[in-house]
Amino acid sequence: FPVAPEEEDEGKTLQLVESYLQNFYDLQRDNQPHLRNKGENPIVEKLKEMQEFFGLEVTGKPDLDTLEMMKKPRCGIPDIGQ
Amino acid sequence: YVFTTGNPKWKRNHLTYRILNYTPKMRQADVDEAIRKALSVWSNVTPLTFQKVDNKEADIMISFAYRDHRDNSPFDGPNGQLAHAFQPGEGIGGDVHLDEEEAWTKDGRGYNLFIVLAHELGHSLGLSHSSDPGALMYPTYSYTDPKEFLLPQDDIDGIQAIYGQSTA
Repeated sequence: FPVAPEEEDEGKTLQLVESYLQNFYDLQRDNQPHLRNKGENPIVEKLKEMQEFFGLEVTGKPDLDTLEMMKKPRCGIPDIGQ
Repeated sequence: YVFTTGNPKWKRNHLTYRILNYTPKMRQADVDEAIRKALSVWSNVTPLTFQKVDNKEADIMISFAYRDHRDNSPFDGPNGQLAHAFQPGEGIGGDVHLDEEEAWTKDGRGYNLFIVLAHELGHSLGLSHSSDPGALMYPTYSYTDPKEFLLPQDDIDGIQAIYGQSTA
C-alpha cells in the first residue's frame, strides 16, 4: 500500500533528526539496538543536549523549533565532542 | 566560547596560508579579499600574523571541495553543511574546506564567503562552537555586512584566552 503522507513525513523527520544528531552530537550509528539499556533512548538524550546547546526548550522531542534549527545552514564541525 | 577538546593551539604566532583553488562563482580578487579580511578578524585581536604562500605546504590550506573529498567528512550539496575546518596541527591540521556547491558571494545573497571563512578560521585556531547566538563561532550561518562586521566579545575573549592579546 502507498505510505500515508503523515507516515512519510514522520520517516523524513526521523531521518533528519538522526543524521543531525549523528553529525553534530555524536549520536552513535546504532548497529546493535538490542544492546541498548531498557528505558534509555539515546536520541531523546542527544536531542535534549542539542536543545540545551541552542537555548531551545529542552523537551527531548523533535518539536517545530528544534526542526527549524536543524534545517538552518551551518558549519560542518560537530557542536560537541570534537 | 569553547576551546576545542585537548586545547590544541599553534606553537608559533606567525602562520602561513595558501589558497589551493577558487570557486567559479566569485572573482578571484574577491575570494582573495574575503580570505584576507577573514584572517584579519583574528590577527587584529591577537599576536597572530598570516603570510600568504603560493607553492608550498602552508599551515592553513584553504580549498573548495565537492561531496566526498577524502577527509571522512563529505559535503552534502547546496545548503546544510557549508564548510568545515580542522584544529591546529600538522598536515590537515588548520585546513579549511568550503562546500563548492554553495552559492558563495561577497554580499548578502547566498552565503557570504567572508563570514563563513572567519568562522572556520576560528576552528583552525583552536576554537569550538559557542552557544552564544551572537558569537561568530555559533554553529549556524547568519549574514552580517562585511563592511560593518566587528568580532563579538565572546570570540575575542576565546581567542585571546588561547593566544593572548594583540601586541600591535
